[in-house]
Amino acid sequence: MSWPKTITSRLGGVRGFDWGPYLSSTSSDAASVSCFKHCPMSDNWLNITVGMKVEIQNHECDLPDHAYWIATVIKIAGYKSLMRFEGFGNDTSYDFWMNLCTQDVHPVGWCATIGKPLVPPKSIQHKYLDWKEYLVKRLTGSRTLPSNFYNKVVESIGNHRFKKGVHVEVVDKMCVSAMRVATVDEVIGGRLRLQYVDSKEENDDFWCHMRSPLVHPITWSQRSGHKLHASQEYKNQCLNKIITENYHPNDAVPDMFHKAKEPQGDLKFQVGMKLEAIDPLNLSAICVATVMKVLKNNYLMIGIDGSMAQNGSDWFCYHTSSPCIFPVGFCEINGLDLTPPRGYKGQFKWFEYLKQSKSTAAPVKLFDKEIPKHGFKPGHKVEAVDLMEPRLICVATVSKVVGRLLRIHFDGWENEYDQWVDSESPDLYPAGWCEVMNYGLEGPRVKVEPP
Amino acid sequence: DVPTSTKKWEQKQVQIKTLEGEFSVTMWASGGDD
Repeated sequence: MSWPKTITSRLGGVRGFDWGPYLSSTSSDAASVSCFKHCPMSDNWLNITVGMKVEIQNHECDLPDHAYWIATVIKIAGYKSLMRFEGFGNDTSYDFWMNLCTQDVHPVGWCATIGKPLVPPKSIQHKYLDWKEYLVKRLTGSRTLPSNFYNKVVESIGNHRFKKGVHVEVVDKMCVSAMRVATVDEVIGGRLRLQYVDSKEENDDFWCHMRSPLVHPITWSQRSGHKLHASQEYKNQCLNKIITENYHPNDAVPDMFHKAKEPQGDLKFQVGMKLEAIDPLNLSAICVATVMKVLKNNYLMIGIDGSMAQNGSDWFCYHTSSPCIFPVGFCEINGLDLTPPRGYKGQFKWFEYLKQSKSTAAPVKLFDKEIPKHGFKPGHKVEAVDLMEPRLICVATVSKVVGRLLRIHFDGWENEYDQWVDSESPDLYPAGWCEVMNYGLEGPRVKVEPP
Repeated sequence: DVPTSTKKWEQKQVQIKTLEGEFSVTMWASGGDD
């Protein structure tokens, strides 16, 4: 795969990016954790509410030992929360941001269990003579985190079967129409750093989430009839595994992956049918495309019209239920730009094009039309994988929402680097996810003006 | 400030320790309990 050269300089972004000041200065909201089903605490996040009380370290204190005080959640942005210490009333000047899923945030009552007293910040100590009365009034009937909150966070981060050393089949990043065998080298929050087993280069790695449609169990390529770049020995072993179901303990097996939806009805995609698809090599474009091959188990090889390599090396595998393929007319109905085949002369009209190319449109019935209640809105800030350089997770904004489809804009970058992704993409994360996982987040690009 | 849905919320006595002494308050806890 030839990456656009201009996009490979993302490492120039701001390291150690801090969401808090950025969210405040841009007056923006971040998508709620409950929008990201693949992320820790997503199922429970609606119970995390503004007004909740927590215990956190009070740095404004003269005591030699750590002191803690009660803070109120003022605003929630992803995993981040704007906090205000109790006693400051409506004074916003000491507000601060914290990540709710770190070990530094405790439920009310935690200090008492470890015998530590709560001490108000020095600047407000004089405000009340009787802090007990004040706290009883402020805390009674309000909400806090459950005592096992942090344990739940830790549990939900590591709750999967992908470990270092597990073998998978994953798309060949140098030839997207083929799969290669790779070994899991590192797992961070469900994201896999994979090393191609046949690679001659030392750091020939590839990042993808364990729920990515790019990664599959061992034997998947042969089961589905997908092109596989692997040794004959590996292929023979796979054939044996398919017959005996006898996997190696390090093999990723089918039940470690999400099952794709089965199509309803007897109608099937046929070779030559036309459709619209997100261009896998230029994710900002939805293009005119063709079904080039029908694989087994409801997988398709799709080619982008006008830019297909002679040998089919740029065909891309999509499941028939993929949210990244659309029926003819999808862009027009939704007011989106459809990229016509390269070199197409005149204004592109599907009716004319189908006639000229003597082809038919894939029936609308064949596409998955389900739109999940995802909760994303334009303007929401997220942490998004740059799918052209998937080891990078960047500060980004949902710039458009079309049903379940999201246009992701990378903050500070031109719109040509935008990427279309599904709302359930495992490559999107809430603000603060990288901090929880201790993964570097690429801040917005800062343009340096020439002197 | 009673949560509208009490399905995943439980009322609990929470112990508070300050420099002046200890006392308890009644709060709602949730956000992760099954």
